[in-house]
Amino acid sequence: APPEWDWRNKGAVTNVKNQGMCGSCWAFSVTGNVEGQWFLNHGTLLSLSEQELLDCDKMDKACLGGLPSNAYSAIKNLGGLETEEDYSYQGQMQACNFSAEKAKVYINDSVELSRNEQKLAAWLAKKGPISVAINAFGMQFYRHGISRPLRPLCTPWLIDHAVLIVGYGNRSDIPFWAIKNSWGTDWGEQGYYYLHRGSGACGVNTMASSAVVE
Amino acid sequence: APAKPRGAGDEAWGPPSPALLEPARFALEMYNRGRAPGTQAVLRAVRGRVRQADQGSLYSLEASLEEPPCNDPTVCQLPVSKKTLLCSFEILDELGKHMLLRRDCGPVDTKVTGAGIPKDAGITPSHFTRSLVLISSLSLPYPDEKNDTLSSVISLLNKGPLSKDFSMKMLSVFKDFLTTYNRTYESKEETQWRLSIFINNMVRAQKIQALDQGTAHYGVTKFSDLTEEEFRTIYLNPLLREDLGKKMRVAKPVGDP
Repeated sequence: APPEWDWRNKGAVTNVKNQGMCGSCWAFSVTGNVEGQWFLNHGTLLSLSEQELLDCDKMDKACLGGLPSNAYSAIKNLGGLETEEDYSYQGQMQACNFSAEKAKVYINDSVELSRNEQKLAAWLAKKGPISVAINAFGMQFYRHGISRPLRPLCTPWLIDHAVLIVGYGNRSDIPFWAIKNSWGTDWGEQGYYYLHRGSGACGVNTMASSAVVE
Repeated sequence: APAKPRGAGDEAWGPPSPALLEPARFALEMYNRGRAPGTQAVLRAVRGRVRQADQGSLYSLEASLEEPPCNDPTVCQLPVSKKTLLCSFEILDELGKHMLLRRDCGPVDTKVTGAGIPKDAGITPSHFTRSLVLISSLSLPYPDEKNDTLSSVISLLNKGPLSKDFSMKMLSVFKDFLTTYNRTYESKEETQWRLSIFINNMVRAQKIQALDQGTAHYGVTKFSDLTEEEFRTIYLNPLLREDLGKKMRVAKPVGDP
């Protein structure tokens, strides 16, 4: 892996979004990943619809939570994702209004990624932003800087939030993952969370995945 | 819905499950840490639930504690007539080692006198003092200065729970929060309740700050007026813990021929 990487500088990441009062982080994590995959394979950055997943992914539970692995299946089975503009976010589940004619993006498959953070970094630099799930301990009060909670306080087996890794690097020799969150730009560092890299902090390496776009 | 404080008699508590006794004893031990024998609180009742995984268990307990009578009014944390506390504990048992992750205790149905805070923004002294009583029972040490606003508040807190300076500072921080995040509440009672949560959260943020091994700063955010339970329920995704989703094929590592 290169020593640092940031997909934001390369046009692969849309603006930070806001899930509102709804536990739909899983949808934002997955659309962020698909946005990156589509950009890298087709050269266009499109902001994609989370609301389509809330309404039409019946394996998941909309604002009550969901799993990225199910969401990839739903996108594949539905026949793609519409754009944010065509199927805008409402922050609550509604009747499915997906139209195959309006789908702008499709995926071919999805893959589970390594738990080795060095391999994850190498994968990210070559292939694009990664959907991950973490233990959100302390995030309620996070303002800025690189977070590294004591391991027992942020155990990898109490995962409860899905986000998107868009880059990595070092700040004053402390390795970090740059993580795009979905709580708006008025949280964290303009909507981003920086988490220690290399120690399995908060289970960041336990549920890494990506869509496959050909 | 917000988990507002309940009275001890809201519902009957059955005998505690044997599985809860060990973590409950640990929580009590932590609660009484540093106290001389004879001044320690005793466990009256406990109930709760446990979530188990490969490497450990997470216990969420509600316990009723009874404080011994306090004869010195200058040091008493609760009015003499109110000795019962309702506590929420979260205890992690990982590989046989216990760790207290969360502790929130408050007196049951306590009515206490004012702390000298102005009647402003719908916040009454009695409710404010109640929050201070709750904070003063927290025992973790505070770290060096990292967040100016928060640290100054906490240093004032350490000077004495009923300090007027502390009251004013805390109210000022809360008012800034309301302005910054354009927050309004439906009633004075709601405002008072949110203030007590806000104060409790500032102490929690300071503890998280103290225990962080990176460079992160924790403090006031737009979620500072939510209880931990509200935050989890509204913004987080409990299904991820279950991980019963579709199994995906494993990606080929990059650079692998």
